Amino acid sequence: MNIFRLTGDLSHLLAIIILVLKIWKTRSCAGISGKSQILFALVYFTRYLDLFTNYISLYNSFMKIVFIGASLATLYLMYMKFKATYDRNHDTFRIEFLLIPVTLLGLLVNHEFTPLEIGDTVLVVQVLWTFSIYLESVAILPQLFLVSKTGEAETITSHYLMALGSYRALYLINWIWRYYFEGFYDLIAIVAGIVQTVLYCDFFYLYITRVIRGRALRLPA
Amino acid sequence: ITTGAAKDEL
Repeated sequence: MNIFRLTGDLSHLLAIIILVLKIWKTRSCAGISGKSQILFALVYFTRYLDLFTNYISLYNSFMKIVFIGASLATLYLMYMKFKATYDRNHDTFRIEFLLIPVTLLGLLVNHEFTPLEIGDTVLVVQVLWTFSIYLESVAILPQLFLVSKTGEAETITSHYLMALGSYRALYLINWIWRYYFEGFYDLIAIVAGIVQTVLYCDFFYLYITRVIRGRALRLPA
Repeated sequence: ITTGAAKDEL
């Protein structure tokens, strides 16, 4: 565990806490894409299946449980408790355009090179892990699409997106660190992590030039 | 150099 990995995790944790608090405090999920939140829930469930098969550390298990729990809480708030405030008309990204390619890619390009055997738990966990890595890299697209469609984002939503985007960028530095000091790398995670971070670049620019200077995030018409 | 899934990460 290096400092970039730790700050990356804390940034990720901060993001999901900001989101839950924003919805809870304002009693509204306006401006938040439910589709992105469904995709993130799917990411956590498929990646953290190893909670049951592979113990790593108390820290690791704790964070996984928090991510799954917060993700479920977000979905509950959006689709049940504050359903009336959900921006359904603007949240129109077609998630099957992400899910289908990502599923195919997960089946084709993963770390498990043995032939497919039905009922092979290790293989299933591995393929689902890979699927989750690919899915996470693009899961923010419905949210970015919603922001571009409405042309604006609340400042608190911008902070959420900034924390969520920074997390994978910090992981990228963590992977460079691990490559140099531990001689370890994971090509699937690295490529997906780069894609994930690149998708946020436009938003990072807007955040730095507008939100930090105290202005609302409003896109040029 | 070792490669593989970074399963200790989140």
